[in-house]
Amino acid sequence: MRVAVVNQKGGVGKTTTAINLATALAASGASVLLVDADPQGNASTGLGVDRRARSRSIYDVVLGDASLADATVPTSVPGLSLVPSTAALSGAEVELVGVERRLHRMADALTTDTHDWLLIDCPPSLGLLTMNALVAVERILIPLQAEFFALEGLSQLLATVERVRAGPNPRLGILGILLTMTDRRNRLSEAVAADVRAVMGAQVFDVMVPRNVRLSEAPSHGLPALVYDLRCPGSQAYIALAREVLARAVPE
Amino acid sequence: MRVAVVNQKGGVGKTTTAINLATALAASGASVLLVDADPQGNASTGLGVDRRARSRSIYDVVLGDASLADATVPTSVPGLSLVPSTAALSGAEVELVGVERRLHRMADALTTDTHDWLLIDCPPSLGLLTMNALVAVERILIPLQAEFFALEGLSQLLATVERVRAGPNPRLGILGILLTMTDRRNRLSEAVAADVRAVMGAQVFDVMVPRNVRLSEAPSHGLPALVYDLRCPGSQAYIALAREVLARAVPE
Ligand SMILES: Nc1ncnc2c1ncn2[C@@H]1O[C@H](COP(=O)(O)OP(=O)(O)OP(=O)(O)O)[C@@H](O)[C@H]1O
Ligand SMILES: Nc1ncnc2c1ncn2[C@@H]1O[C@H](COP(=O)(O)OP(=O)(O)OP(=O)(O)O)[C@@H](O)[C@H]1O
Ligand SMILES: [Mg+2]
Ligand SMILES: [Mg+2]
Repeated sequence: MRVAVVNQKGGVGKTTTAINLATALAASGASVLLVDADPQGNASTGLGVDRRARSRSIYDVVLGDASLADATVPTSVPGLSLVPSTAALSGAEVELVGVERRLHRMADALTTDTHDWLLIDCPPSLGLLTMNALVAVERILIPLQAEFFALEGLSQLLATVERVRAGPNPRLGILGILLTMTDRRNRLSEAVAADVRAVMGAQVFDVMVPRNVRLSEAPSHGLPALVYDLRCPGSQAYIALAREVLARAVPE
Repeated sequence: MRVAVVNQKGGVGKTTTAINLATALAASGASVLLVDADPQGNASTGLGVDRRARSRSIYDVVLGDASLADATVPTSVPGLSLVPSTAALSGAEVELVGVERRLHRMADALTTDTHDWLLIDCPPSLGLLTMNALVAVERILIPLQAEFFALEGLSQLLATVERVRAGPNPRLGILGILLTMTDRRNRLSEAVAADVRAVMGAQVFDVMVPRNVRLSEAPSHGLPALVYDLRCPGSQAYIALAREVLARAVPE
């Protein structure tokens, strides 16, 4: 199954979710490919793939200069492979504007993929890279920080998903909304979480990822949190998320 | 003086800094214009300007359909005006690609401005909206979250600033780097702060903005934190920042 991890609001936990969900799915025995579609390249760094070891990115695949297999590298996690991000990716947004089938380039390039799961970590925007990801996948997972500003962008994102579903990708659905950086002691966090569940109902995952400093320490060691500290609350939340994702991902 | 609040890393405190620094500068008696150049429109919402009250945005100004004065609205803060963001702004990135002087559109549009300070809140990307802001201003202010992933993007941002300075805007300089969401009890936060000061030296502001829940509560009331809770640590940090900014902003 193909899943894009999307939210145009910045800093809500997209990359942290993509890395740790991918790791948890690989740990359950599945073969997983993580595509880093963000020019910042945080998913690539967070998995310990050094900038010097990144020869090709999704940019080369999308512009037709490399196959998906050429661009795929192993990670330190068994069962988890990565298509890293390189600096060239920051030029993709402008360059894609003039290209044929500009919204379908990623979808076309990913047809040869044979992994059980393919996750795409998206940049904080609704530009051409994110739109390509929305056309290329069957499901989206929306990390949502339990903060006021993060709530504001949700309707804009859902409207974009509807437009993609009505247009280039009719099978696009929502795998779920994941509340991140929650804090039981914080009134605002609890209020936002309650609001989202009231509005979005069963689309919100049961598990919430608590604010947990171990999640933000792990990338500085080039490791997923599940490897860096399996027993911390953050890792345990992502293991529970993988269980919920597997339960929801029953093939159509 | 014109300042762009920039960092392509998401969720680092750009909007929170833009709103509260603008308010603190206005409170010191200066006339201030805040331009919301982010399609998310968080700065507009955080200042209580309802979506229905936003008729024109920087999009209309940049594409030539409105003057800066037409697009400017008052806020509840004396001395502080706003050019709000509307949903049309999310189309600007793609539409600007085909336009003449595409990097200079904002600079050209802002020549008629007469405020003492003009701040631009940028989206989390280095696309055409942010590039336009970098060409239109004399200084940039970089909010930097005291986290590992946030540190990674700094060199990419500084390289972009150098390219703009070597090309379309030779007068572009760095007003300063502001450490945000710092936490004295958190080892990683202290380590990142020490790293940044070691590398960037005097360009880093003395004041650091601590993690303070009152800063994230204020926008849900449509108020800057300085108005919502003047005495909280977050507001006091932004008042100290305004003092440092005024001291650094000695005209050339
Ligand atoms: N549950 C959590 N608890 C504590 N820190 C977290 C948590 N989730 C993520 N972080 C940290 O918060 C910051 C933002 O998370 P992350 O980079 O994953 O968000 P993002 O949505 O991918 O950001 P961007 O929009 O820039 O791509 C990072 O420094 C990360 O380490
Ligand atoms: N010092 C702080 N302490 C606590 N919360 C903060 C602080 N600064 C900002 N926040 C909150 O953290 C979140 C991210 O901040 P903000 O939206 O200002 O960042 P941004 O860089 O503008 O994000 P984006 O990249 O999406 O534009 C918001 O919910 C905000 O209310
Ligand atoms: Mg990310
Ligand atoms: Mg912002």
